[in-house]
Amino acid sequence: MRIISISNNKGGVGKTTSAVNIAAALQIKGKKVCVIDLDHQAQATYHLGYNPKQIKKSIFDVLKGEISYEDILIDRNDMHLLPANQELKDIEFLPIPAKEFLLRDALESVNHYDFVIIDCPPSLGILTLNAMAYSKEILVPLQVQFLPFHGMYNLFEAVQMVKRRLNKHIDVTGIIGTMYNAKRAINREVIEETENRLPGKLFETLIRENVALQEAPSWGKTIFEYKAGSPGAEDYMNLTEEILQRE
Amino acid sequence: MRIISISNNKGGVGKTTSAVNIAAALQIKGKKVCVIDLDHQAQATYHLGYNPKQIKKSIFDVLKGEISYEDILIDRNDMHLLPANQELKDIEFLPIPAKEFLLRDALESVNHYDFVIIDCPPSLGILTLNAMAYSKEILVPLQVQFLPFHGMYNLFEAVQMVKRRLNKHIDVTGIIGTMYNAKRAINREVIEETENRLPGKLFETLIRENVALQEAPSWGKTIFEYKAGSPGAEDYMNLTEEILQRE
Ligand SMILES: Nc1ncnc2c1ncn2[C@@H]1O[C@H](COP(=O)(O)OP(=O)(O)OP(=O)(O)O)[C@@H](O)[C@H]1O
Ligand SMILES: Nc1ncnc2c1ncn2[C@@H]1O[C@H](COP(=O)(O)OP(=O)(O)OP(=O)(O)O)[C@@H](O)[C@H]1O
Ligand SMILES: [Mg+2]
Ligand SMILES: [Mg+2]
Repeated sequence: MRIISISNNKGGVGKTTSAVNIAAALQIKGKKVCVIDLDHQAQATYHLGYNPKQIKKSIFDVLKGEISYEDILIDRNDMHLLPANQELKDIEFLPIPAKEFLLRDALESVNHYDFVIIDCPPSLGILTLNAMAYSKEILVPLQVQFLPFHGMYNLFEAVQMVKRRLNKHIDVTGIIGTMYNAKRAINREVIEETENRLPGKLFETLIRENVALQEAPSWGKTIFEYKAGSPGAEDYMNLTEEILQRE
Repeated sequence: MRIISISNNKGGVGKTTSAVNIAAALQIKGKKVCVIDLDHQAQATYHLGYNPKQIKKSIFDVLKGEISYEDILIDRNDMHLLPANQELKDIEFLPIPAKEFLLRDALESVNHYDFVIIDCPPSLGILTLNAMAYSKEILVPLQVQFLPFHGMYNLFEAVQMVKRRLNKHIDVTGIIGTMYNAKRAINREVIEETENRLPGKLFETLIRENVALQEAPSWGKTIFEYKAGSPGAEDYMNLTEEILQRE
């Protein structure tokens, strides 16, 4: 079972879009997949078509140890989702020691998926630490622009800290270039810069800027359900094939 | 003195881009401005041309009460900046009571600016609470797309909580539509939806998608220094005129 966190503390880089569409592509390729929404904004939950305000029990209740993950599990055409709601923001105030391991402990018995994909919030706080303490791999979506590029260093330093203190098996499997537009010099420059500074980490497949990726969540659909022939669908399928090869 | 937080817990919506370019437009209009970078990713510090790794003492040291804001103040062609560096992420672990008021208490004596503009991180944690406890106004950049639109509700609920518990004077002055492309139906739909659900909040000026806004930070420049005639410069100047009228 591959457990992958989709993480970058820089905001708006395509974490949720990547988590949902990679999970969907893996499912199309016959893999059994579970998506975990670890963002109190519950954007992956929205993207997949569920209203977080209607979610009574969420991953927060599982983290608190009050219920089992099976009690909140949503079966969406065979893709499983552990949804979030707004209460998740209260995790900071839980008076429980070793909070970083709440997710790992809650899902200890889970081993019947091929892939578990975790959508993380834009921060390095307790929710992201929970994801990294439980995961074996990290995928880092990078919006190929200047400000997001410079936001990435904090992440790599944080991963080293997680490796030392919480989970020695964790590593960054790769960086996903997102919202790429070949006509923009700044996009090409950031790709080059990333390859120079972090050789071999960037996936060959770049996710092109594609408005269909913005429209799909408003219908509660993955890109494959919304517009199978779009550049977004093509890119996420190619990317997923690379992920399958980079075990 | 107008104290304005630029806040939205949704990531990548244009908070830093707005904070820097509104401050620059205010300066061009003859206002005395101070920018406070309250994000541990120090993106406003970068955008204005300073490398956070070279910043020895930052806003974090001021919040801890160890030094005065004057000890970290950078005078950038008459715009003042209180820079951030990565240490700011450790604020969560400070064992100081009533941490929400650290910024307000540290800047109590400051009253010689026309505007103080605070760039907030993509969260509703302790740094954003500090900004809101100190500010009188909030500007909410909204990337006019589906997922960011749904991330906004948490913010408005949080503002009500701040108003009850930390600062009864705070209010959302307005919502800034960002990365607008008139050719995209999803952009127009989200504008309409925002006007329906939150009448009168959206500024008339929409910030159009403009690659110059992405390029400017890589030169450490505001949009006015980088490309004065660009759509980005025009939009941020028009927006700032609206802000001056909405006191
Ligand atoms: N390749 C793409 N082309 C066009 N739009 C995209 C692309 N990828 C993502 N988007 C849009 O950009 C916005 C930000 O993406 P998304 O919400 O996935 O980022 P995120 O990193 O999860 O944000 P947050 O930091 O708030 O969690 C969304 O409106 C999304 O629809
Ligand atoms: N109107 C625009 N047109 C094109 N690109 C833009 C525009 N506004 C911002 N950007 C770019 O979009 C990216 C995200 O913007 P920015 O970093 O300002 O958002 P943010 O809300 O501060 O992000 P975070 O949540 O990480 O703090 C940056 O690369 C920025 O250069
Ligand atoms: Mg997200
Ligand atoms: Mg920012």
